[in-house]
Amino acid sequence: QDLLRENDRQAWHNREHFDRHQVLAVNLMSSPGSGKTALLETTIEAIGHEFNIGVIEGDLETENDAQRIRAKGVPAIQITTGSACHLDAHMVHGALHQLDLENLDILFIENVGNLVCPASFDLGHHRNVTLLSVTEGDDKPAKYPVMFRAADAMLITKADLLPVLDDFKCANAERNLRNLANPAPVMEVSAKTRQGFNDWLTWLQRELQSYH
Amino acid sequence: QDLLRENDRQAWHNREHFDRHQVLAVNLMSSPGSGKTALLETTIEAIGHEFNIGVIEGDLETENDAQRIRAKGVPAIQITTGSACHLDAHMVHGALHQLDLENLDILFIENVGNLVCPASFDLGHHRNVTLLSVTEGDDKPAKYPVMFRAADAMLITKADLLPVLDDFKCANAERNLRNLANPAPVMEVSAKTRQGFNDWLTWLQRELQSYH
Ligand SMILES: Nc1nc2c(ncn2[C@@H]2O[C@H](COP(=O)(O)OP(=O)(O)OP(=O)(O)O)[C@@H](O)[C@H]2O)c(=O)[nH]1
Ligand SMILES: Nc1nc2c(ncn2[C@@H]2O[C@H](COP(=O)(O)OP(=O)(O)OP(=O)(O)O)[C@@H](O)[C@H]2O)c(=O)[nH]1
Ligand SMILES: [Mg+2]
Ligand SMILES: [Mg+2]
Ligand SMILES: [Zn+2]
Ligand SMILES: [Zn+2]
Repeated sequence: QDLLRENDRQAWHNREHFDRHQVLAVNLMSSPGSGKTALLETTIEAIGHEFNIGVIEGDLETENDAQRIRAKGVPAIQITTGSACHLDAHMVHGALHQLDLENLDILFIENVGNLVCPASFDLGHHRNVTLLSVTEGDDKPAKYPVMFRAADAMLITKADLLPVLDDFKCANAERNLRNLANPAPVMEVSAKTRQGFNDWLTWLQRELQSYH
Repeated sequence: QDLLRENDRQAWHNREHFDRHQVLAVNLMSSPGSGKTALLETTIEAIGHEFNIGVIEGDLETENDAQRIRAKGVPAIQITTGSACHLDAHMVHGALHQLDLENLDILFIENVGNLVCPASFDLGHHRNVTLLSVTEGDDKPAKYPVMFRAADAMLITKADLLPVLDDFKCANAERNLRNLANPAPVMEVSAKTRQGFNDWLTWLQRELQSYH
């Protein structure tokens, strides 16, 4: 797998950039539409004045997500992959050189919506955050293990919809994660109501502190 | 791309099997958790007595989906791909030989939940049906065009949740599909309430008639 070896070389280079400028890089992954951009919008509203945030967006097509982030006053670079189902370190390298890393505290990389391949490509980032929305079903960690094994934190998103859903159990989702021998924290959040955001923001700040 | 050429050869072989036994093969694709298995459960309840249905399930891990289908009294073969993010013709070939094609009218192939790669692999099937759940956002046809361009029909699923969602507009989802120059029919359905199932079942029966 020469491809992965070349990717890993590039990822190390990316990480050197991040570490030289002391920027914590967080890779957000999920199914399409699980709420990655919405999470970022609400996160920026909550701590955008306290921390300097930058975003790299990955999609096959459109600038939609980068525009949503820029509308929050935060720099965002859109990568359009054309047909690749995941970001790789080379794409991220091109994007990071368009950002002023010197003045960033946290860089979020919103990966292409896909519960399989993104987990296998090191982008040079420091943490993986995997989102699972309550509308997808609590069996996903068992059915898409590659992604959930790689998570440093799992966010159960759209928690505001739980009252209208009859078969998503957070305890099941968490048990399915633990069955993968992954001790990562699990947090129920809503980007709409800000439910659970204290836990999510505390986790972020703690990771930032331990990174420095 | 020798891989795709080899896949296409195998797909032709698979289609010969289907055509020899007059079995309409429908490839169901979507994001993880959009409701593919739920759609099949309700479809089997509605027309399982009229048509002989078989199912091939594709997932990275677990027999969960095949077990749900077997519980409806219909034969189901589970393919576990391990790490592949899509089914390919070779995998489907192994599965089809485990089914009694002679006594089937319709074979559903539920692909791995992924809005990118599955659209590029011919499995020997006759029709592509792409599901988009109302909880994912109406922008997906624009952001994941490879998948939606390939659709012979697009189902907007979980329509029963529309009253509690404030930003999914079916008209936007349909417009985003049309912008890909795809004239495929768009049907709003709910596997829970059976809303829209008449349209879906009429489409299926019409495809079956035109196939014979
Ligand atoms: N009820 C509810 N809906 C949400 C929440 N977060 C996101 N959504 C909705 O979910 C849909 C998708 O949200 P996005 O933020 O675009 O999801 P995404 O993961 O960024 O999607 P992609 O980038 O296309 O993979 C939209 O219709 C949002 O309004 C939430 O906390 N609660
Ligand atoms: N409200 C509502 N929920 C639905 C509907 N269809 C499916 N769901 C829910 O959506 C979740 C996922 O459904 P599945 O049928 O497992 O989805 P899937 O596409 O087969 O998932 P994968 O095979 O894992 O990709 C479950 O929690 C279902 O209960 C529907 O019509 N209405
Ligand atoms: Mg997004
Ligand atoms: Mg399924
Ligand atoms: Zn560089
Ligand atoms: Zn054969």
